[in-house]
Amino acid sequence: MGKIIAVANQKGGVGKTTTAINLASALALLKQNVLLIDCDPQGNTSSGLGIPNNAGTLYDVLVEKMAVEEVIKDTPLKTLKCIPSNPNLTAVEVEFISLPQREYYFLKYLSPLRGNYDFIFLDCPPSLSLITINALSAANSVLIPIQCEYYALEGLAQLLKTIKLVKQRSNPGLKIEGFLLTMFDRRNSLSFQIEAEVRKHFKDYTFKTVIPRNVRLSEAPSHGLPIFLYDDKCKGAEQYFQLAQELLDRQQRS
Amino acid sequence: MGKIIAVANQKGGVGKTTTAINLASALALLKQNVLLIDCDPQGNTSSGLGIPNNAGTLYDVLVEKMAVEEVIKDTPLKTLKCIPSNPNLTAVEVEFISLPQREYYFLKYLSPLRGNYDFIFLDCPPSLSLITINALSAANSVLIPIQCEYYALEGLAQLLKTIKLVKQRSNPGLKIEGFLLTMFDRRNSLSFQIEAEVRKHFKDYTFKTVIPRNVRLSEAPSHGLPIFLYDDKCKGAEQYFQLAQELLDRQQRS
Ligand SMILES: Nc1ncnc2c1ncn2[C@@H]1O[C@H](COP(=O)(O)OP(=O)(O)OP(=O)(O)O)[C@@H](O)[C@H]1O
Ligand SMILES: Nc1ncnc2c1ncn2[C@@H]1O[C@H](COP(=O)(O)OP(=O)(O)OP(=O)(O)O)[C@@H](O)[C@H]1O
Ligand SMILES: [Mg+2]
Ligand SMILES: [Mg+2]
Repeated sequence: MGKIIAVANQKGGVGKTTTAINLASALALLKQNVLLIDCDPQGNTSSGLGIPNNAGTLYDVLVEKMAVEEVIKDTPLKTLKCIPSNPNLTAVEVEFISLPQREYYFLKYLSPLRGNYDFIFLDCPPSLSLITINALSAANSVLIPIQCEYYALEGLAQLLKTIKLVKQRSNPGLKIEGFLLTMFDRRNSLSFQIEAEVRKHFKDYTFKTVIPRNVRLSEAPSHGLPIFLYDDKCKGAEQYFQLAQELLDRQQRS
Repeated sequence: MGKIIAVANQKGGVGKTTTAINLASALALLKQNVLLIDCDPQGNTSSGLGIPNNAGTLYDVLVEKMAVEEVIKDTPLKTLKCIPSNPNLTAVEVEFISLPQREYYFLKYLSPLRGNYDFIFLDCPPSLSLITINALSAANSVLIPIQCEYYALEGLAQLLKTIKLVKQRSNPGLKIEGFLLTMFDRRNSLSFQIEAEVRKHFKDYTFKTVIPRNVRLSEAPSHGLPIFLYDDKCKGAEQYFQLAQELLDRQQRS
């Protein structure tokens, strides 16, 4: 049975989309069947993989009752598929808010897919709104990117509180997959301070793999490619590949 | 009469908070009376200026009907004041959604303050939700930070659409103050491409001043200080000071 992993952090620009695309791609290269779902109305996951998002998106499944198989798109990698999103998805925030069972919509439409994939990743928007709550309610675990900067630590308490609430109300099985340090810059002492702080607080929950700040990672999306097809020898590609192996090792051990 | 400027962009991590704090601070150093309002439940503006946000926040004015004068706090700069926020503010998204006049709450409580300040800045969260709509409905103009990276251009069409809707529905006087290029990195050709693209599309609306990527800007908030009190000789301080002068020149000309 496939594992659903939400990639979430309400702090903006911490590397959620970059992690979702490149971790999912690395796992696909390691012969896993992977589905990546763009749950952000900004549609960065869709464009970062060069996938058209003008029609047949997550919104169409949730609101227009389109069959989910119809919106699963191919990507540049054979065993990686993607469900795109566009700004229409914002409507979910307003339309679902007064519905009963409002946090279970993702679960309802996505859990039937679990049998077809080894991993399903949900790239979340930078907020703790209903879309993110839906993603957390449907997920088996949540992967939390933490940018190695001061503001990035601030929001963690709130995120962990929200995860706890979701566990109590709608998804008792929700676990923390891990905290991932991103945009680590060896020239900046703040990076070392943040790493020390995170490893102290979250010990075994922090991935050993750290993602460095690497300009190639920010260039790849403008070509619609995961890092492995843009520059597979750069430090960013190496580390996301190592992260995928670490994640697989963890699954086998648990 | 004071001018209310919203600092907004739903893309996360583009420098909204860093711009709000340092532009407001530079204007205060240029003898302007400035109020900076943290409209983001993350509370980064509050902590970036070292202001306690556990009690007496924007939420207390909007929901607990506290008098706005009671939540105006001092900052390290004499003519800069701040209204803090904390995660309580998220409640506004849910509680206000079904109220009539839901987009006019900020205007109702903040416009009486305009007589006391030359500028009032509203630091917005990374979304186009009700909090941001409220900020846009109360503002005279909106300043849009654009990070010099690929994903940063994607969300602009949606943001401009939202601004247009707010102009039609609730705030016909809303103008664009300008587009500000942030985290410009001379070593990265993408920065030059993004700058060329933005200046081509938005011509006179793009500030001449460009904010470089400068590690001192990301260190200052961990000391609770604006850049001018942390390292006033660095490139980040120079450019934010120049931005303040450019903004003032524009006001005098228009
Ligand atoms: N390790 C890295 N090194 C260099 N640049 C990076 C790295 N990771 C991400 N970036 C760049 O930083 C910016 C923010 O990353 P990204 O968009 O993945 O964050 P996000 O958390 O998904 O943002 P949002 O909160 O808006 O969804 C992007 O321009 C991206 O290309
Ligand atoms: N010019 C710059 N040079 C280097 N670092 C910067 C610069 N501007 C901002 N930063 C850092 O980048 C990160 C994102 O900036 P900031 O938090 O101001 O963005 P934001 O748009 O307010 O984010 P959010 O969408 O979460 O509200 C912060 O860690 C900040 O310290
Ligand atoms: Mg993203
Ligand atoms: Mg901010």
